[in-house]
Amino acid sequence: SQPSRRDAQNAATTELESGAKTWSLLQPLDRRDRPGLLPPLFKVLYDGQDETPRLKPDSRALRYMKRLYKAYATKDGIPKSNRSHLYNTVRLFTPCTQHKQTPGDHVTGTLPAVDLLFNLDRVTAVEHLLKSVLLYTFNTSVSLPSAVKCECNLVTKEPQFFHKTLPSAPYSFTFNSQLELKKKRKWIEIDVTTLLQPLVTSNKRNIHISVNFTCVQDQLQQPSKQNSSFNLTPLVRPLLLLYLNDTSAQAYHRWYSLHYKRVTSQCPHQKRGLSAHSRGEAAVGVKSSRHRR
Amino acid sequence: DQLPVSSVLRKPLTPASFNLSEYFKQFLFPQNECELHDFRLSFSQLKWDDWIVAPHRYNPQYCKGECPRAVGHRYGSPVHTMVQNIIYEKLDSSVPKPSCVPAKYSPLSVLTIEPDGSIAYKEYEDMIATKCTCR
Repeated sequence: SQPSRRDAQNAATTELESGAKTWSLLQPLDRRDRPGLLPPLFKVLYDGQDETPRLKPDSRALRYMKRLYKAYATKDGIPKSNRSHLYNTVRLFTPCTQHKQTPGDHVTGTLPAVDLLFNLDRVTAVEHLLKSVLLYTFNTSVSLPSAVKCECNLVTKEPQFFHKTLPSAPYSFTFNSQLELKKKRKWIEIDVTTLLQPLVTSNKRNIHISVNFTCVQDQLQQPSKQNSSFNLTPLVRPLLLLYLNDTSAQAYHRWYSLHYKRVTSQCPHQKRGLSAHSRGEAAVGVKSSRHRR
Repeated sequence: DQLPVSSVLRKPLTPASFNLSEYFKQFLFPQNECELHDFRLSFSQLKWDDWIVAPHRYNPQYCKGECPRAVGHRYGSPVHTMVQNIIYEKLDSSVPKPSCVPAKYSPLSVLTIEPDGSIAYKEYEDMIATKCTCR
């Protein structure tokens, strides 16, 4: 078995060498060095260097994500440790298409219902959805009354025009969410996690949502004014924000590193590389000792 | 013990002839010993700034330098490192000396523009070397 093992080792080293050769960042990678040869993490980084023309991101989306980045990481890119949530990935999608379904009605404060289609091809199989939010913003030119109460109806459907071949009964789901539009607020977030969870989990790549708003003046704030309607066209087409937990080895698992630090600080003699099971035991151990204390 | 203690004490204290800084040099780390070095790069140098929006500058740091013979606790090196050093010195110099490599890393948050125009915030593990060791 010796010679075969040595052959296997030789084969592995030649492949690694070829991988290492293409690994060097400085040589221009031409088409032949396809990412298949590259170590996974560089492949992830390399993907961005694809010659395929890159679609320009939505400027509002870019502004929102830069603000999110500043909240989550330092200038040098170090994740801020004051965050306790589990997601290590946040993706922001702009709707690929938007069809107006029905005209709005200023008297009742109903916004024109719109059909939105989001393509989630960039969400990988190892990214698990934790939370999803529809983001609305205002175009600041229009002034809004001080406080308004809105009801939003979201209906998800099978994107029929994607399943021309398969007869698909329109499966729809109505979802109400009360939200307060306040003058000073720049963004409105509508939590659609329960709506999208089954779709994202079943790896649906195209999410088709139709949204319509009905808004009334908030009586509590302005009892004098009647149910006056107003123009809500400032609500620009929404963005879809997904908070995900990337379970791959390359992603940073804060909860693991925080837990691991706690375990090693509590019992420094703990062997490195706890198996998942014994890690769980260690956690239980820590909890019970804390209770005892 | 020939001279009574009093005469020794009376001896004027001559200024020490040796150089203090020279004396302490033996305790300093050798100049090129294995340690962490900075390398600040910006993604625009790699021409990646059209898809990596943030951070603008990134310091992955790296380990460089000689591994001392007695690595011991200072580098957290296993005993194997000293064994390898002995083999290199006494038995077969084709076996490489222990190398100065990263022992610990920290993550990096990256904001990227995806090919489809969507925007992704991701936190990658092991992107910045934070501690060196000899192995």
